[in-house]
Amino acid sequence: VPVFPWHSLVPFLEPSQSG
Amino acid sequence: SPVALPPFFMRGSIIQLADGELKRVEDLKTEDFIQSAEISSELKIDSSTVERIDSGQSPNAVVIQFSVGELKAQVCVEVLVEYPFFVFGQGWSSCCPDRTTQLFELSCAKLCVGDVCVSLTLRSLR
Repeated sequence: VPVFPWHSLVPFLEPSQSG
Repeated sequence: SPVALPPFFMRGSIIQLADGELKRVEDLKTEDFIQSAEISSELKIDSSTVERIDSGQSPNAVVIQFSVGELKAQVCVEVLVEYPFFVFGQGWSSCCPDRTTQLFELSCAKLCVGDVCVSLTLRSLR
């Protein structure tokens, strides 16, 4: 059974992704 | 292009918290994210408020504009309508909760403008 890390589930958002 | 829905949003998926505890994706609480980030050396939780939800490039996609963190940085992401976000104090929410439930059996609320979602940033950025 695969186990996934908690931080995979929420988005990584930082200003550099904008635009 | 929109981000496809990854397998760990399927109901019953096993998620490991930062302290090693295992939980099913549908059982995660706001505190699980907060406590995991507290013991993470690299990651920090941010509060990202939904500012706008617009149609995306394809019929199944939406562009969500977030106001991220204390600096209220404006960040847009394009995702499929069924992509779930974790809203503080509420839990999983998507733009099309019926579709999320249909595809992944994950109970969802409707994601709305004003909802505050859990997001991550690097500690070193602060």
